Amino acid sequence: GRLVGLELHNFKSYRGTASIGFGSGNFISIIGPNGSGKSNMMDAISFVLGIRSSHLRSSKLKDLIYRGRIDDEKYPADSSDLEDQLAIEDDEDDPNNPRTAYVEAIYERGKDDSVRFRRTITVQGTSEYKINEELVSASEYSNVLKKEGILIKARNFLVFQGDVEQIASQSPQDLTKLMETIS
Amino acid sequence: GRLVGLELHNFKSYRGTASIGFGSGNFISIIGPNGSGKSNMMDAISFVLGIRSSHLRSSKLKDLIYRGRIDDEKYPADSSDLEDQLAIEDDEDDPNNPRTAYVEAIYERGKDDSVRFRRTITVQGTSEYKINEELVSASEYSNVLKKEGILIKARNFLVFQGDVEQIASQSPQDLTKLMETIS
Amino acid sequence: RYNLFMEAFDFISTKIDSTYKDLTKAEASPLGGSAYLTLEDEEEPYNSGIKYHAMPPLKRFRDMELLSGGEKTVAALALLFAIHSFQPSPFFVLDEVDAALDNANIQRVANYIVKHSGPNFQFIVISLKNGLFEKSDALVGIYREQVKNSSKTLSIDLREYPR
Amino acid sequence: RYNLFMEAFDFISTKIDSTYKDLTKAEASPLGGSAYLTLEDEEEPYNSGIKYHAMPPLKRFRDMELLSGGEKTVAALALLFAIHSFQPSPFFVLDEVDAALDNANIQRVANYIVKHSGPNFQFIVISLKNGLFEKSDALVGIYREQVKNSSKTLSIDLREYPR
Ligand SMILES: Nc1ncnc2c1ncn2[C@@H]1O[C@H](COP(=O)(O)OP(=O)(O)OP(=O)(O)O)[C@@H](O)[C@H]1O
Ligand SMILES: Nc1ncnc2c1ncn2[C@@H]1O[C@H](COP(=O)(O)OP(=O)(O)OP(=O)(O)O)[C@@H](O)[C@H]1O
Ligand SMILES: [Mg+2]
Ligand SMILES: [Mg+2]
Repeated sequence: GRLVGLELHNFKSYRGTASIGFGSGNFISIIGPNGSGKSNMMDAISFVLGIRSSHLRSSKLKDLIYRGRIDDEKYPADSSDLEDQLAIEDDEDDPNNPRTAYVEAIYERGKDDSVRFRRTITVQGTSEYKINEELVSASEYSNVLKKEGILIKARNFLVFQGDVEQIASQSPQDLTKLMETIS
Repeated sequence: GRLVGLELHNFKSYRGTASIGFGSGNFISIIGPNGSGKSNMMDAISFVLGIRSSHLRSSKLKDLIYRGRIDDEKYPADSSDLEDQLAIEDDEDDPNNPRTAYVEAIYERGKDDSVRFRRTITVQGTSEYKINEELVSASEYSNVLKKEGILIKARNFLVFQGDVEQIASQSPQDLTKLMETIS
Repeated sequence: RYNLFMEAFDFISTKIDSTYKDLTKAEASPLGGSAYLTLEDEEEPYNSGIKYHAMPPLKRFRDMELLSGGEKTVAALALLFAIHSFQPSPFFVLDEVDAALDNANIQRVANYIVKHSGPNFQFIVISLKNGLFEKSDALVGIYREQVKNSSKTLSIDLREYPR
Repeated sequence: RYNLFMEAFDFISTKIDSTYKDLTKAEASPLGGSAYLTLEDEEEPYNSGIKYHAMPPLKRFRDMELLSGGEKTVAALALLFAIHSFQPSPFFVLDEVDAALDNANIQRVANYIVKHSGPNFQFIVISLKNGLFEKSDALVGIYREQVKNSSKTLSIDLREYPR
């Protein structure tokens, strides 16, 4: 199988809905200047496969939702003042401050057989998983991925920025753990 | 002042004596393919200034001495067998297996006023410091460097390979420690 | 448990050397380097460590810590690709893995990807170096749209253009 | 102790913003980004932390952890150069600090080094990117001499060649 496309909705630096088609290529490069959103795209792929947010440079799921130009004077970014927080919440329809986000991956299993995996961050800040528009549990979601050879626990097919060198010099114990997970 | 030249003698991947002149340039680039010895050159500069060997990718000083093609069959690289170790030692004059090494830095304080700093790894695996051919103690050596504005403890002027990004995201405590060292 | 583990270990350790050679063959060293895995405890391998050794062409050191930044990157990619051959996932996502590589190594990695990518092994690679991304089938260009303060994307199929 | 510390802190925090602007000015954003330092405890600053904030041009986030790889590198260099201005060492040695930088940022860093290097501020830079090393006064080329199994060096003064 292969990844044929992605749809990002208010995910990290992607405001609104962004659709990306990978076409029929098997070697796809993502390019662009520093800070444009390349690693955020990789975070979107990792997120939709069920990776925990701590691997995506954020402490909680809400950090993965697009945040636009927060007017510093109106709501100081670090303000923990309840009144400000409520005011931000009230701006419900403000495109700069969406309250939910999702990523959908279109995966082709074989000719004319494609599956849509979608993971959504709800207003409460939890995850919701759908396969072809149908709500499923997290474990069912990961089982379907596993059948496709996508082992989230091993993560041996994702190399995040800056991590490649330490793969060669990881401790012998870590290497054994990886070997156990894939066997 | 400025660094006008270096002399490496059996230091890391530099066999025998290598002299490098920086000329009168103030912006000098070191280039070359992967594995050629660029970072080893930076290790030489750090070593001659008194940096501890643990910052130079080695656990003990002896690792910094050039080791040539050790004939694997003759002395298996990992052999801790006493007999092999003694045989390696006996090859005293073997250029592939020198027992000492040094780095010398030629530093220009002002017009026609240059100083030679030399740090040697002795046969016993300890450090020896010389300024203009005269043996000095480690603390005297670092005091003379300090007068030139070279603060080994702060190390804020050396950025080793792969370390730059974490300088921006270092913990607030680390930043305070650095500020204390330089004030 | 022992059998499953050893099945994986044996498969990968026979594959690691040829993968490493694929990534390190050059004019000066047509044979490439050599790489292998060793078990710290043969009896109960899953309770102890696995040591990875890689020796670049024409070098003598087997200690991973003495390798340079670029040499470590190549060794790491060889390990990843060897593991993949035992447990194939349908795609790989690599984020600027070429950061420490010189031009010769970039070419070898690019050629490896071109040779091994296919319908069941898709590579999605983030790169700043044209030596790598110019060999891909398609490009996804990302830019920042300042007014809306948002990332935007653009896709181009390179196969439609003469190389 | 308090005075010495605050003298350093005040000096560097006035310098950090202009240094960061120097490194981030571009056509799209002639003013550059903004950077500042804050103390966690005004009374006894040496016992608590110093927080570093940097905001790339046209961005809104001040949180260091959200910056991209390249943005962090530029912020780190600005901090290093600002600290240097308080406690000048005669030279800097930088090992492949440009690994995560795109071509535009490489140019800005190269221009900064050309502008600020001098007899009392010498830069020794290890780089694989010609955008950076072609601007230097002199090059030290390192290669491996296979037969002797040794690193060798070659020096070239670029100022003798037409640019
Ligand atoms: N929740 C969010 N909402 C809006 N923007 C965000 C969010 N999280 C991160 N960002 C922005 O994303 C940018 C970083 O993007 P990313 O890390 O993808 O860059 P990159 O293209 O990988 O760059 P580099 O080449 O330097 O690695 C940051 O500048 C940050 O402002
Ligand atoms: N004591 C030693 N004796 C001989 N060779 C050594 C010694 N220590 C390290 N080396 C060799 O030095 C090489 C690494 O050199 P170095 O790290 O300087 O490369 P580099 O030019 O910085 O490469 P890169 O561009 O990949 O960072 C290793 O391949 C190793 O074999
Ligand atoms: Mg990135
Ligand atoms: Mg190096």
